[in-house]
Amino acid sequence: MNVFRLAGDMTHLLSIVVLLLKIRTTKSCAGISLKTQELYVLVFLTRYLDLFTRYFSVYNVLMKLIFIGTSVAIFWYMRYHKVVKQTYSKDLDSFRHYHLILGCFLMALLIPFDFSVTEVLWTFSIYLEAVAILPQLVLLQKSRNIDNLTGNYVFLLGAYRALYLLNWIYRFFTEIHKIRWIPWISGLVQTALYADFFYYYIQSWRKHEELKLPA
Amino acid sequence: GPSSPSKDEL
Repeated sequence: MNVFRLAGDMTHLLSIVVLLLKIRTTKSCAGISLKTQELYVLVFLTRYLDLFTRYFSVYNVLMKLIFIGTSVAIFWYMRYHKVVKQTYSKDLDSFRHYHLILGCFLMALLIPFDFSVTEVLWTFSIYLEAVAILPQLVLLQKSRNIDNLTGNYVFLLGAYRALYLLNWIYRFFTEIHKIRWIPWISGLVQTALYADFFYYYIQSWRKHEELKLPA
Repeated sequence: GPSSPSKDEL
């Protein structure tokens, strides 16, 4: 474990806590894409298949359970909670995310890390996470005003993978000395997708203005 | 086969 990976995991955890806080305290999920949340549930379920078969550390098991549990909880709130589900902007959440699932699955079949079920699904989860934020970014562009908690959620979610890129560079030079094409390229794509959001988020923070993405 | 890279990561 290195400082970049720990910071990345904590930032990822914080993003989920911020989102859960927003939904629980405001009893609203306005501005949040249910489709992105569904994609993340799929990412965690297909990535952590080895949860009960391979033990790394208490930390590893705990965090996997927390990520699966919180992402399912957020999905449940947005889909089934009687008050929260009324605030879901269904008409704005229009991205065809099933295309993302199919595309990433085909990619994982063509370019898997290894031709076994768990490795193809692991690769699928890496590819899917890279594009999982797209429905959310599209929804933000359609939203007139983005509330602080939603902006912070997306920023933290993007920042965590950027920290993971630093973690991979660190591990390359200190322990692995091998190129990890699949997670690295996917992580680069994932972080690049946040580029313009990062720009407008930092601008709004510096100018103390409301966050607004150009349509 | 070999286990995928950085499997100890989240």
